[in-house]
Amino acid sequence: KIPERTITRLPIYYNFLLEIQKNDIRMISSQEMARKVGIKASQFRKDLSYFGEFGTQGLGYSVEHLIEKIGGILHLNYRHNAVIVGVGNLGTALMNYPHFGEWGFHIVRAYDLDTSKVGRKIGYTTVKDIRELPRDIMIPLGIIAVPPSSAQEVANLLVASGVRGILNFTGSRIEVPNGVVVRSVDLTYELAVLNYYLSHFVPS
Amino acid sequence: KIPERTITRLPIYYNFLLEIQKNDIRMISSQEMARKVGIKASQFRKDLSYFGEFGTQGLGYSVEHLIEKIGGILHLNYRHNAVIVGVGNLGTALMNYPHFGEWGFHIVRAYDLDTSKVGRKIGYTTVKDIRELPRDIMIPLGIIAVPPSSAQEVANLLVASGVRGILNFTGSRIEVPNGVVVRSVDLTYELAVLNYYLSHFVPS
Ligand SMILES: NC(=O)c1ccc[n+]([C@@H]2O[C@H](COP(=O)([O-])OP(=O)(O)OC[C@H]3O[C@@H](n4cnc5c(N)ncnc54)[C@H](O)[C@@H]3O)[C@@H](O)[C@H]2O)c1
Ligand SMILES: NC(=O)c1ccc[n+]([C@@H]2O[C@H](COP(=O)([O-])OP(=O)(O)OC[C@H]3O[C@@H](n4cnc5c(N)ncnc54)[C@H](O)[C@@H]3O)[C@@H](O)[C@H]2O)c1
Repeated sequence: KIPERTITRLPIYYNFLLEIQKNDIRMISSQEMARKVGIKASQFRKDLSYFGEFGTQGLGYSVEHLIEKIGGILHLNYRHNAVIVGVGNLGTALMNYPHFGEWGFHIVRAYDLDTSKVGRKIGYTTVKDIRELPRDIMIPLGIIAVPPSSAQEVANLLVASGVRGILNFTGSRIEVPNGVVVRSVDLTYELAVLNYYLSHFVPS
Repeated sequence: KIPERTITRLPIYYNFLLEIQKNDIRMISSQEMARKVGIKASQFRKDLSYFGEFGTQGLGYSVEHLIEKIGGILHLNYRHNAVIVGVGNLGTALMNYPHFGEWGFHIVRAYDLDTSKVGRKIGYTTVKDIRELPRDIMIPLGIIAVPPSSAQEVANLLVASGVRGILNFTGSRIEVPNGVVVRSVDLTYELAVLNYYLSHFVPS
C-alpha cells in the first residue's frame, strides 16, 4: 500500500515538471525536485520507487519521462467527468476554474436547491434542480459545495446516483458506504500553515 | 528545521482532536491518531518529537494537552487579521467561510478593482477600491483571489503595504522579496488525489 503522503506529492511534482518543461528544461536531479517540494532528495526517490524504476543514477531524470510516468499513475491522460452540488460562490468559482479542465477534470453536471439558480449556464454546464438528479448519473466524481447542514443529505443523493468519489468542502464530516472514497478540503489548514511559517520565518 | 510535511499535518491533528473532544474523548493513542491521518503511528510520534516531549508511553496522549500544545505551535490561540484582494466568487466564499474565524483568522480588509463591488459589505468587512490600499496596512496575512494575469501586480501591492505572508489562489507563480512567505493553493491536486484513490480503490 502506497502512503497517502506519497500520493499527495505526485500532483505537486507533476505541476512543477510541466512548468519546467515549458522552460525547455529536459533533465532534472532528485535534489532539484526535492528542493521545490520541500522534502529530502531521498524522499523523492523513495516516492518514485513505489512505481517502478526510472531515472539513471548520476544523470538525473528525464522531465518528459517523469511527466508521462506520473501522469499515467494519476490517470491524467484521460478525461474525468465530475458533478457538483451547490452552485453558490464556491461552486461557481470551482466551475469556472480553468486548471481543472487542463488536467482532464470536467464539471459536466451542476445541481442546486435554489430554483433561481436553475437554468443558469456556467461554461458549458447548465445548472439543474437537485430534485432532477437522475437514478444513475454515470459520473464517478462528485463535489459538494453546500452548507454543512445539507452535507450528509447531498452525499446520500450522490452515492444513490452512482458517484464513487466525493470532494467535500462543507467542513462537516459525511458518512458513506464502503466503496465510496471521500476527501475533505479545509482551506483553514492552508492559512494555519502559512501563519506558522510567517511567525517562524528565518531570513535565508 | 522541521519538515514541511510535519507542519502540514499539525492542522489535521488539531481538527481531529477538536472533533473527538466534542465527543468527550479524553485520551488517544498514537495508533488512533495515525489511522485518522493515514500515516504510521511512529510518524505521528516523530512529528510531535520536534516540539518536545508529550504523552506517556502506554497510556497514550491527553486530548486536551495535545490541543493546547498543537494550538500553541500554530499560534491558534491568537487572532490573526488577513486582507483579501479579489472579491469575486472565490473571494466571497472565503470571506463567508465561518471556519476561518473559529481558528482565529479574520479577513478584516477586502479590495477589488471593480468599482461596482466597492462598498459591498460581506460579514463585517466592506469592500474597498484596490487603489485605496494604504501604504502600511498593518496586516500580516494576504489572500490573492484575482485572475492569474493580475497575480504579480497584486502581490507587489500587498508586499509594498507590509503584508508578509501570501496565500495565492491564482494558479500563477508570484515572485516576492526575501522575508515574504508564499503558499499556493491548487484544488486540482485534491481532485487528482481523489481520482487516484477512486481508480485504485480496494474494498476493505
Ligand atoms: N472547505 C473550505 O475551505 C471552504 C471554503 C469556503 C467555503 N466553504 C464552504 O462551502 C460551502 C459553500 O460556500 P458558498 O460560499 O458557495 O456558499 P453559498 O451559500 O454561496 O452557496 C451554497 C449553495 O448551496 C445550495 N444548496 C444549499 N442546500 C442545498 C441542497 N440540499 N442541495 C443542493 N444545493 C443546495 C444553495 O442554494 C447555494 O447555491 C459552505 O458550506 C462553506 O462553508 C468551504
Ligand atoms: N487555486 C484554486 O484551486 C482555484 C479554484 C478556483 C478559482 N481559482 C482562481 O481564483 C481566482 C478567482 O476566481 P473567481 O472565480 O473568484 O473569479 P472572479 O472573476 O469571480 O473574481 C475575480 C475578482 O478579482 C477582481 N480583480 C481582477 N483584477 C484585479 C486587480 N488587479 N486588483 C484587484 N482586484 C482584481 C475582479 O474584479 C473580480 O472581482 C481566479 O484566478 C481563478 O482561476 C483558483
